[in-house]
Amino acid sequence: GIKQSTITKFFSKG
Amino acid sequence: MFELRLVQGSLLKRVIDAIKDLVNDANFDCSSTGFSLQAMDSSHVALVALLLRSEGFEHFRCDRTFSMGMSIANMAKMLKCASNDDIITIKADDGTDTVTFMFESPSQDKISDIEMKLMDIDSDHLGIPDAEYEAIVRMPSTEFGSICTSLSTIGDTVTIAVSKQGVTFSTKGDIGSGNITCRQNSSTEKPEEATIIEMKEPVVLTFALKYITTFTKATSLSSQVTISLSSDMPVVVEYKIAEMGHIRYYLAPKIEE
Repeated sequence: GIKQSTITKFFSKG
Repeated sequence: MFELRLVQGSLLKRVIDAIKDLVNDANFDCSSTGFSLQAMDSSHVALVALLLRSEGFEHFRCDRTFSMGMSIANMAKMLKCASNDDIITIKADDGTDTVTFMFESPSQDKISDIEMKLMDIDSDHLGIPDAEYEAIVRMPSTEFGSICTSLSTIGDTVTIAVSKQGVTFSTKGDIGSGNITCRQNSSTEKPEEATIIEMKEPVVLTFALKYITTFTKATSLSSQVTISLSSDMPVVVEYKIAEMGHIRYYLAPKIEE
């Protein structure tokens, strides 16, 4: 199925 | 000491309206560069980045870099006390837990002083890498807004496909499906009505419409919107704020598992 990803998966903290 | 004065006060009202449905609380970062914000929605699916450069204000003073934590909903309530043609001044002193908004009517015959409590907000800044996007679509912001509104009456997601033929927005729902294609149109005499597509690679990405529709609350800030796409990356939906900066929304895609 198709799933919603999150922003934090792509952009790192810092 | 921090003080900024914005003659076009309605701009701040519109900026807050463009954020308030996405973000509850946020830290506004104040520095000599300007007034900025980065915040995610509560489910961490979308991120908004606002920049209002210091040069865009009639008066801008910021003695040291600091953050002001504010409830966006409360800020919107406070800004309701300002008329659209009011001049807005925002003031805060070091070490205080309040911010003052002053609204002056253009003829100076009415002055409102509003004090709002600040909040301690624990939030991490995310590093947003400078990326080369595979496809960049520039189009009238009202057109983009109406496409999102139309498609959200049919389905919950939008698939954005950029090809040599143009950009296609499509959706599917219980009642049926729909797709809207916009072709490049740079021949128009009015630049704000142009649709321009820069494509290095064809891209197809799917997003939740409820977030994209929220982004279009920024439509009144800019006549054009820029949509930057790369495979398996968050889309960037940018509205430029004339002479001041921008509001950029990032939205994580839906990914096939």
